Amino acid sequence: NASEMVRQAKILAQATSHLIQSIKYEAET
Amino acid sequence: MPVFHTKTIEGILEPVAQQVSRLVIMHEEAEDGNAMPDLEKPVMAVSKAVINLVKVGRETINSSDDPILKQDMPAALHRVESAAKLLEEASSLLKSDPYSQPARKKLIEGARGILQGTSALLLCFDESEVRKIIRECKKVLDYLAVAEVIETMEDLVQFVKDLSPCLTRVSRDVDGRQQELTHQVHREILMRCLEGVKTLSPILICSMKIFIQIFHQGGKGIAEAAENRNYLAGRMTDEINEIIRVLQLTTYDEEEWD
Repeated sequence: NASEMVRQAKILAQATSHLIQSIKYEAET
Repeated sequence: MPVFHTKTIEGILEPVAQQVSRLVIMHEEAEDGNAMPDLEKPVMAVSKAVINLVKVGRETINSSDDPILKQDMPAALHRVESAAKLLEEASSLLKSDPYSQPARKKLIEGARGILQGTSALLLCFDESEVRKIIRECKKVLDYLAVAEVIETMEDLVQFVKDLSPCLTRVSRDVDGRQQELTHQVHREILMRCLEGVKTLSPILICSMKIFIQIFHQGGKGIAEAAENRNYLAGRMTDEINEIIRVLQLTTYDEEEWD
């Protein structure tokens, strides 16, 4: 359960980073 | 910049923390009038990840026997869920108006909320894991407290049988924990104290044995033997108490970073 929680938190963090990067990409181009 | 006290939490949150900081700066500098892109897909990915994390979080709450975790974790889950809703609202607003200022604000608030909620969730779980190690440390303290009432070899054998597995677990868990910490000073203290405990434990057993032998041979020098045994038990108690103190620290030593 511990490793699953860490795994899901990591997926969420990556999805959030990706979201922000896509804003940057559009804003900067 | 946020500072995370374990390598696991740092590895997960540090990259997204940097992105959120950039998003805020971008928004502050920009107010640029640029049209925002369609964020439906990346926001959906975040919402899906939130649903999965919340599911695992609820399972963790249900299966845990830690009352503090049960009390604290729901708020962190709620924070993450609310943040996802803000992002969904922002995405929806941007669909009808790519220049929407409220949408930009909701995006920032949502991204911050994801970061803070995930941080709170991981911290809540991490603190619960630390409490498990502390429980083992306190068992060792309980055993050390009875060292001075052991007066027979049979009792000493039982004492060693009880104490040894407990010390092995503490040693394994504290060593694992120190490797996980990002704070060098805390790591060093834990290692030093653990070494102290490992060095002192056979000497304590030896001093208890000497006390028992003198006790059964007429008692000359019994006071010194008891004093030596109590001193060693006290030293070990101090080391374990210091381990417990440092395990609970999550803040950074400012001087070190300066």
